[in-house]
Amino acid sequence: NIPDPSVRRLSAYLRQLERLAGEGTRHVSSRQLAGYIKAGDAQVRRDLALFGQFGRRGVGYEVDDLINVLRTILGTRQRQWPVVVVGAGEICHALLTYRGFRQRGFDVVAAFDIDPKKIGRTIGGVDVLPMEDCAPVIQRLEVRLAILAVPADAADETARRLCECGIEGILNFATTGLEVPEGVFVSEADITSHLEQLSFRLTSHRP
Amino acid sequence: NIPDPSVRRLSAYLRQLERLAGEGTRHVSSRQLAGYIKAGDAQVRRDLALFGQFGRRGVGYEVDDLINVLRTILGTRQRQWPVVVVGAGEICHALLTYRGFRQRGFDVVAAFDIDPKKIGRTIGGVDVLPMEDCAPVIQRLEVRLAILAVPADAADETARRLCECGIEGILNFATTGLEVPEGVFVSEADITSHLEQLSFRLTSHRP
Ligand SMILES: NC(=O)c1ccc[n+]([C@@H]2O[C@H](COP(=O)([O-])OP(=O)(O)OC[C@H]3O[C@@H](n4cnc5c(N)ncnc54)[C@H](O)[C@@H]3O)[C@@H](O)[C@H]2O)c1
Ligand SMILES: NC(=O)c1ccc[n+]([C@@H]2O[C@H](COP(=O)([O-])OP(=O)(O)OC[C@H]3O[C@@H](n4cnc5c(N)ncnc54)[C@H](O)[C@@H]3O)[C@@H](O)[C@H]2O)c1
Repeated sequence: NIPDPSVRRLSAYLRQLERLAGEGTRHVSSRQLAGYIKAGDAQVRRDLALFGQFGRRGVGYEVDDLINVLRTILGTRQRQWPVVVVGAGEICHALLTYRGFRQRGFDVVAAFDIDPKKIGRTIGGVDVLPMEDCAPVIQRLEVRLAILAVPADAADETARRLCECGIEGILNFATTGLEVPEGVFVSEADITSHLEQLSFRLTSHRP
Repeated sequence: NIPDPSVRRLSAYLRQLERLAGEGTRHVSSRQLAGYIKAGDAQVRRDLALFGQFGRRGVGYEVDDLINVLRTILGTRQRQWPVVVVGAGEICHALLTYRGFRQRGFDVVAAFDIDPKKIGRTIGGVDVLPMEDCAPVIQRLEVRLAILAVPADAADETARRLCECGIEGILNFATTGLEVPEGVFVSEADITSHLEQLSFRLTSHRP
């Protein structure tokens, strides 16, 4: 069972490798990779060793090779993941206009809302559908991932409904924790908590 | 030195306590608090013990009391934190229209951009200013926190410029890691990485 912080670092290594590949760099050492992510180079080697033997002593890792390995580990090389967004408000609008998800393996296929003023609109090429369409769309398109962008007081009920439709992974922007059945995974994205991480460091960090 | 995952859990405990307070609940046990966050109740007690003795055996924690303690630890009880956003695009628009930051201790005071079509607009009561105004505004309002919402290729340069103006904490939405001086803290908020956490769990979880 790989802990969340390790998986988070794998994504961070992948981001840096994609950037290096874009700049035409062909090889990278664990020390260079560590520098980008504020992890020690021993941490980089330990993280990657969890998944097999990569890289050669003295030469380091081949950038394209390691990108393929990380994408396979994260599950985005083998397939595209259809994603739905529930709650067609401000956060949803930013997500639907963003072009970067598709090349990283995620396709936002539909958005859902309960507000008649939002239903029927199209944002970034994605239709906003009524909540009643949630179950048939999720089943027909075999969607397993959902992004929750509803107000906090609707979060629990909406998450329950999504799990009943077959959703197994939820990215949660709402400010409350979700109660989900065994086997359903939640990734917390509450923006206020990110700001509190910073205020904590600036309060407890006595230079 | 408290590790990031512990600080993240403190924010999650605070979110649940705020919700319980809103529902009129006056006491909570470590087991109840653990249930919301998918941590064990021993983890809750260990996290809180890092900061002192709270709660009483058999009675649990007093909700209002623990909220004050957590806010003090996270640094949001003692003061409001002015925040600037750099990059007045889609993410910024969602941040500026959100009303929840202020009651949690964060005030977005200005946004900055380089696009003449964006400069001079007002979003959610916040003015979009040219990048040249960055240094004087950050110094005059004693801003220490910034949210980075610029494209990846502008992220490094913008972060460097913010650190020169006195910024000490950056919430980074861009998809690349930032190189910042010693004493400057970065909280990574890349949304794609959150989705990869989920695809990893669904790929490696063999029910
Ligand atoms: N915008 C931010 O910067 C920000 C910051 C921190 C937290 N959040 C959280 O993220 C979530 C989304 O924020 P936002 O700013 O996009 O909110 P928003 O109010 O702009 O959008 C919420 C949408 O959810 C819809 N909705 C409400 N109840 C629903 C239900 N039961 N089923 C389906 N749709 C429903 C509403 O009609 C609305 O369109 C909220 O929980 C908010 O607290 C947002
Ligand atoms: N929107 C999403 O859902 C999403 C998802 C994943 C990652 N991101 C990342 O978040 C960041 C912001 O995304 P967005 O969708 O808001 O982008 P956007 O293109 O809508 O906005 C970016 C803004 O930054 C401004 N800008 C560009 N260079 C600048 C500079 N040097 N200084 C100041 N301002 C500058 C642009 O004028 C624009 O207004 C990007 O790095 C993006 O990759 C966004």
